[in-house]
This record gives sequence, structure tokens and C-alpha cells, in this order.
Amino acid sequence: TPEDFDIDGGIDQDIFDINEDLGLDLFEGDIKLGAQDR
Amino acid sequence: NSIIGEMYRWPHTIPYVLEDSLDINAKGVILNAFERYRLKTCIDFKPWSGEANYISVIKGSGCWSYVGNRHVGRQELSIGANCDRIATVQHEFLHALGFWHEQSRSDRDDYVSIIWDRILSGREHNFNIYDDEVSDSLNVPYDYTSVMHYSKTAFQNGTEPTIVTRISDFEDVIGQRMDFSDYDLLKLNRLYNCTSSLSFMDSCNFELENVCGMIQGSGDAADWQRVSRASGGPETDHSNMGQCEGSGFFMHFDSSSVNVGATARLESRTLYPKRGFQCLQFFLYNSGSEDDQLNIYVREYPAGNVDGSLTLVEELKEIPVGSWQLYHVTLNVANTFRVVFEGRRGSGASLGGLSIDDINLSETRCPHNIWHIRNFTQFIGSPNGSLYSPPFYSPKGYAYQIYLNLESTTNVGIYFHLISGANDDQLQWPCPWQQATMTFLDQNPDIQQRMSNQRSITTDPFMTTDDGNYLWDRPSRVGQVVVFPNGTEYSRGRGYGTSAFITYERLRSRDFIKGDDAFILLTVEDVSHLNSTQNQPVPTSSVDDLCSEITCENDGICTVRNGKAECRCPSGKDWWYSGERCEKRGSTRDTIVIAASSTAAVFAAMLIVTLVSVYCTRKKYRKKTSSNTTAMTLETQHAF
Repeated sequence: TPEDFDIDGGIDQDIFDINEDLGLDLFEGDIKLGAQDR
Repeated sequence: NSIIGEMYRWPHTIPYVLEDSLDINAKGVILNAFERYRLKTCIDFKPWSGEANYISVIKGSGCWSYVGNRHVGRQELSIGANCDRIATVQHEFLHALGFWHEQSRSDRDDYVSIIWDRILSGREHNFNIYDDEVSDSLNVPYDYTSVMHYSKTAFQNGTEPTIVTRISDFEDVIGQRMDFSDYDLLKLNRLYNCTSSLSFMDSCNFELENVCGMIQGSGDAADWQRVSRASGGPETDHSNMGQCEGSGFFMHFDSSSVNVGATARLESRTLYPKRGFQCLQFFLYNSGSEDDQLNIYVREYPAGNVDGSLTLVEELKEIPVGSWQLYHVTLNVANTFRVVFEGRRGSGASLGGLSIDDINLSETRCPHNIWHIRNFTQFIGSPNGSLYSPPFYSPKGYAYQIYLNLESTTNVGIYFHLISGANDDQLQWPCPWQQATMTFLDQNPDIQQRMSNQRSITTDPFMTTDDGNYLWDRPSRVGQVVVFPNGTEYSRGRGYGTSAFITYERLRSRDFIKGDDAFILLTVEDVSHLNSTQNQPVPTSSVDDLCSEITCENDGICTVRNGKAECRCPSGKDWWYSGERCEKRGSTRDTIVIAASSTAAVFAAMLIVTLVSVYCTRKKYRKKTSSNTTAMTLETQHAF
């Protein structure tokens, strides 16, 4: 119903879609490759 | 497929920190994901207590992870906005445990076609293949059902799929975000040499004649029988609903053949608890009297007590007649024990009895409530597909209701509503930090093979709506007046959930609907304690400090051995890095060249030495021969 809150906004977003929308260009969509600070 | 190299593995118990940046709902979801790991694998998680390496879960931008244990001390994993779904957390932790995506394995092209001209410009690299020097598929077939597979729409520039499966039936299967697939578990358990799990205890569908080691009780009037159908019902078992000829067994207590008050006990094999709390789940069918009942006992064996002490845990009465019902019973046993099922003949007339099937026992928490939806398929895509659950109460006393929207022809929607209840005057409003976990149950007989679909939402007492009210305020203040089917009026607050809970295609891909019955498992728990900061111990030892002094090149990893930092260098089947900083590259080909060159050089040197020796010897021999000839001539001359 219109009164209900849809946390997905009506779209079934996959991990890669979420990251793409954020402008991230990660390896294979969701993998960090670079060296991480200790 | 996993990253090659033992240095990338984590210990079986992984230290973690849930950072303050995380949303409280995300924290709860992450803890639920850990429970799935504990049930289905040998991987466990513990709050960080100073170990050298641990996973720090943050709310960063997006959902991402590193692959494998990078030995950097604090290794980040991000569960950002909209990433707080259990399968997404499982996916990211599989990366951290050392897994790449399924479709990047070397034999990918045998199973899917990548449609390159449908991929967003500049994102083609996401579809690269990595050969078996980089990743290992662990002798497991390509898995369309993996939680690590992209969905068909990944990185598309339009509306057409970027991945087309060679077997078309799998086109809508790839990209599932429900739970681990069987092959995901096989790979993870192979990679980490798992032989047991922390929380799984037993599963029994009675297909084998040994009935999972269960035994008949002594001193009772009757026995439970292993049958494939019972005269008064059911006609089939629950495991496969009679679809497989010659199989499909369950246990039956024929109450029609015994006197009122007579009992039959069925005892499980001996079980050894680790955590001290258990959830017993099973399906029960009543074809006897409405007064027949099933009692659940535990027989505990504390040290020195060989006979065991019997304790009644729960009496199941008024069992609905004529259909398989799902039951959960919470146990809290710390000693060695057996579970005892006792059927008891009630006073009413009986033409059948009690039947049990698909028993699962695990050291997990039982759901608080079950919503059993009968004749499910008739609601799919129908104008009558707006279903509201019966009212339920949370342990804190909040009344709630679930709304399932089946009107769409593609997706199932699910929403959580607070409703007015008997305890409202004693409760805190707006309702603070109650996490509702809604699970569409995959009715696979084995709990470890289930791929149930789960979403969680958490009530935020500060959240407001467009009209300025608090979303989670008292329903009688901010809700709408509605009516139960029996005519009773009540107030219902606004729903909070998702229209994209699960697609019908995925619903049909597993045992979500069985005998036209569906089950939604519900848990509403207080998660306000997750608002507080997790204790952060001071890192132990100087491991990090020592490693901070050196830099390993070429993806080498610093470790501390005997108090000294050293680099562990990556290697493949026929290549490796070496040197103090992994700066030197070697390969089998180099070795062959070096060996061949060395052999040739040694041969040449020996040849030269031999030739020089021969030459010198001959020269010396000639000189000697020549002087002997001169002396002999002189002697001869002298003689004449």
C-alpha cells in the first residue's frame, strides 16, 4: 500500500548495482585489491 | 573458486570488530550471517580480543571486501547503506575467506556467455577470467546457484542481460542472494578442511532404515513405526511429498490401536551439546484425535548418571488434524542428552495417529513465531494476494503483524507493522531498537541444505514520517483503525519492509512451497545492546610494529616468526617469488635454463681440462721419447 515504506525503493538492487550507483569502480564490482594501511 | 596460497587462510575462528559506524540493523544482520556460517561450516567468529589479524566490519561506501587474509592486522570489510542483507554479508565474508566470484573461474565460458556489447563502457574488466594459477575451483563443478555468482543484469548498459547461461533454465537462477548453495559449502568446507560445524547437531528424514539411530522407549504401550503412508493419513511423507516411488518414510504412532492414555516413546541417539541451547524443529501430522498429544522430553546424562534423568520440555496439544504442521521447541541442555518424542492417546475417537518427519536439531535460537500460509499458490498474482498474518507478540511485549504482498506477478513484498496490543501502556514509545527478522522457509528436509530467504528491519525510535509523527510510535496514536477477520478493531502502524523480498522464480527454485503450504518464520528481538561500542583491546605483541618496518613486494605477506618479521612470498605451480622482500622472481623455465646452462658449462670446462691434460701428457711423452732416442744413439755410438 502507498503508506508502507519500501526500503529497496521497488528495485531489487544487487551488490554491484549498489556500488555502481555510488560511483565505485572496484575489482569485479566489490573487491578491494590495493594495499591496506596497517 | 579460491585464491591460491595457504597464507591467505584465516584461522577457523575469525576475530571481528563491528565498528561504531555500522547501522544497528546491519550489526544484527551480520550476527545472523555468522550464525549461518556456524550452522553450515566449521568457520566461527569471535569478538576481537587482541589477535594479530582481525576483520573490522565498517559502514563504508558500498559493500566490499578484500580477498583472503591479507595479514595487515585490521582488515576492513564494508557493509554500507543497503548492504544490510544476510546473503550480502555472507557474500562479502566469502571474499574475506578467500573466494573470488563464480563466473571468473577459468572454465566460465563453458557455462555462460558474456555479451560484451551489453556491458557498461569501461566495466568490461569485471568479466575477466582468472586461470588456475591464480584461483582454484577445488574440484567442484561450475555453480549457477552460487551466492558468489553475478546476476544476469550485472553491469548492463541497457535492459538486456550481460550474462547468458548456456543452459537456459539457469538464466534466472544466477545471482541468488538467499543463502549458501550446496557447492558454496562444499568449496568452503574443502578449503578449510571442515569436518564438523559448531551448531549443527542432527537431521533426520527417516529415509534410512536405521532411523538415524533413534530407539524405541521401553515400558510404554506401543512403538513408533517407520512407514511411507498411514491408514488414517498422511498419504505421503513430508520430505518429498511422495514424489519418489519406493521412498518417502516417516515415523507414525497409531493412536487408534491403543487405549486412552497409552504412550509410545521414540528416543534420539545420544547427542553432545557445545553451546548449551538448542532448537528442535520438526513436522507433525495429526490424523488421530484432537485430544492426542505429543510430549517432548530430554533425557540428560550428567556425569555418573548412566540411566539419565527425564525432563518434560513441552506438551503439544490441540494439534490441527489433516495437514503437516511445523513446530519449534527450545531446549537448554548442557549435558549429554537424548530428545524423546512421546505420543499420547487422547480421549476422543481416533482413526489414525501422530506422524513426525524432517527433524532438525541445531544449537541455534528458535524463531519466536511461525506464520503458516495454506493454499499459497492461489494468492500469487491475484487481487486477493494481500495477506496479513495473525497478530504476534515479541518477547518484550510489542504486538506486531506481517503483511505479505503477493499481488505482483514478479516479486513478493513483505512488511512489518506494529499493532496495538495488550501491553501498550507498559511499553516504551516510540518503539526502540527492535529487530524484526522475517524468513521465508525453504522446506528442504536438511537444515544445512536450506536456502531460506531472510530480511531484517530495525525500529529506529527517532525516525519520523512526512506528517511529522514518529514512525514507530504507539499504533493507537499514529496507526489506522482496522478490523480482524473476527470483527475485532485494532490499530496498525505503517508498514516497513520491501517490495522485492523474493521473486516467484526463486520461490519455485527451492522448496519454499510444499503441499501448497508456506511458512514465514518471525523473530523480533531487542538489539539496543548493539548500540554500544564493542570492546577494543590493545593489540597484543609487537607483531604489527615489526611488520611495519618492512615492505613485502609482489603481493608478499609479512609474518612474524621467532620474533622476527619476514616476508612470505606468493608462488604458483611453476613460478615463485623469493628474497627478503619477495623481490626476485623465479620460474620452472628459469631453473631449466639455469640447469641446462650449468650442465653445458661444466661439460665444456671438463672438456677443456681433459683436452689440456691430454695435450700436456702427449707433449710430455713426446719429449721423453725424444730424449730416450738421443741417449740410446749416444750409447750405441759409444758401444761401436
